[in-house]
Amino acid sequence: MKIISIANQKGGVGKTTTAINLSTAMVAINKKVLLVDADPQGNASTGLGISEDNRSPSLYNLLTSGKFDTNAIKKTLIPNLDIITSTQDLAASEIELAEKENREFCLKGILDQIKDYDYFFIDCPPALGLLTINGLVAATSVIVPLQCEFFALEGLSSLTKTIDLIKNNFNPGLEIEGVVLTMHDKRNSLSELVESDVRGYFGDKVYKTIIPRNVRVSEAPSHGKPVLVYDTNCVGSKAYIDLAKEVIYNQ
Amino acid sequence: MKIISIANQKGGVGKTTTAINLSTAMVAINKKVLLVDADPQGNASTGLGISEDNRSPSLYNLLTSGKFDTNAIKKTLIPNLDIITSTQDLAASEIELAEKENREFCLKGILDQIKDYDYFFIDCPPALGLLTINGLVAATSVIVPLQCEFFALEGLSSLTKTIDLIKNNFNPGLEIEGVVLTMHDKRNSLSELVESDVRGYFGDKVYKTIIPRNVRVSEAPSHGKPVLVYDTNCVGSKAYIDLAKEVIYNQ
Ligand SMILES: Nc1ncnc2c1ncn2[C@@H]1O[C@H](COP(=O)(O)OP(=O)(O)OP(=O)(O)O)[C@@H](O)[C@H]1O
Ligand SMILES: Nc1ncnc2c1ncn2[C@@H]1O[C@H](COP(=O)(O)OP(=O)(O)OP(=O)(O)O)[C@@H](O)[C@H]1O
Ligand SMILES: [Mg+2]
Ligand SMILES: [Mg+2]
Repeated sequence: MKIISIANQKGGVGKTTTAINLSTAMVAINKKVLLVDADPQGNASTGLGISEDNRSPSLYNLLTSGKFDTNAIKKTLIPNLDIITSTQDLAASEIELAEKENREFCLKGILDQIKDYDYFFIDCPPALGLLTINGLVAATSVIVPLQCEFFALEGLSSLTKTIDLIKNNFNPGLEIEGVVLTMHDKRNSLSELVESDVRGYFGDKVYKTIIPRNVRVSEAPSHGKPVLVYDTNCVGSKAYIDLAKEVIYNQ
Repeated sequence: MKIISIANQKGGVGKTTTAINLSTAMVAINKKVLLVDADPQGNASTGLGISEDNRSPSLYNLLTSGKFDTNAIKKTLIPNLDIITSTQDLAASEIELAEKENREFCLKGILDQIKDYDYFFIDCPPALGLLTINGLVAATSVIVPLQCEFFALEGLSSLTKTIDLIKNNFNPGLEIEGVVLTMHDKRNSLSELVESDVRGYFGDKVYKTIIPRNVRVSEAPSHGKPVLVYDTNCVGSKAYIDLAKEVIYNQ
């Protein structure tokens, strides 16, 4: 059982899109997956078609009570892909968790009670606050989506510092599973520049699979479906299938 | 003197890009502007060419001491556009401010000591934590950049709820100055969909000026310059000049 956090404090780099579509691609390759939506925006829950009034109990309820409740695991339209959903209430956890004794371990405490899945994926919010820290403490490894843009490069050093901090203080087994380049655009010289910089910085940790900018990918969530279901043959879907194969191959 | 926060908890929607380029466009129309970088990522500071080792004292130092220090105001390569910079240390403020008595008012306390500017713009991080709350409490109004994408629509209701909360509890004068559509792509039907949804939701608050997706805009920060300096005649620059005119006209 692997618990993989999808994290990067830079906003809009494709964390949720990767969490939804990599999970779906893993299921397509016969894995059983639980997606944990740890972002108060609830984009992963929406992107998998779970409406606001079907999210109780949500992750917020589990973190507040400290007890796991099997009703929090919701089925999605995809067999073998389940989700623990999030609502706007979860934003309160950033402040409420701060007062708990074991504040970094609350999510780990919940997930350790869940069996029957090959992979857990945790979609983190765009910040290095307590929700992301809980995601990194609960995880066996972390996948970092990296948008092929200049500002996205800037945040890398603080993210790796945080990962090292978590590894040294709370979760000695935490490793970077891989870095995936997202929204890569062949027509844009910036994409090539970012790609060569990142391969220089992270070496083999950077997946060979690159996710291209593909409008079908950004349309899919408005239909409550992963792009692999919305448009199976588009370049975005194929890239996420390739990524899933690469993640499994590296195990 | 107007203090305008640039806020939206959704990540990657163009907050920093709008803060940098709207500030620059305002200066081009003879206003004196102070940009406050309230995001620990420090993208606004980098985008205006202030290297990491020229950022002391930074916003973190001011918030920690509670005292204003004129050395925190850095000149940029653009006359009449100054900046209070940020560093990764600022991330600690999210937790450190929580313990202060007047935790929502710390930034306001600093900015109230500064005169001589026509406009202040505050670049907020992608979260509704204490840094963004401080930005909304210090502000006279807020500009909401909105990416023309489906997930960006989803966060609007929690942002307006937070603005109402701040208005009712801490800053009765806070208003939405306007909503600006960003990264609009004529070739992408999603952009038209989002535009009509947002004009339906916010009506006249949505600026007529739309910022198009323009690769020159995303290249400019790697040169430490606003796009108005990097490529004055590109569509992105023209759009930000139009936006500045509209913001001033609406006063
Ligand atoms: N490969 C792609 N091609 C086109 N659009 C994409 C692609 N990947 C993501 N997007 C779009 O870019 C936007 C940002 O992606 P997403 O919301 O997944 O990022 P995020 O890192 O989860 O954002 P946040 O920091 O707010 O959590 C979304 O509107 C999404 O639909
Ligand atoms: N009009 C535009 N055309 C093309 N690219 C753009 C445009 N506006 C912003 N970008 C790019 O999109 C990315 C996201 O923009 P930006 O960093 O300004 O958003 P943000 O909301 O400040 O992100 P965060 O939530 O991380 O603070 C950046 O790489 C930026 O260069
Ligand atoms: Mg997300
Ligand atoms: Mg920003």
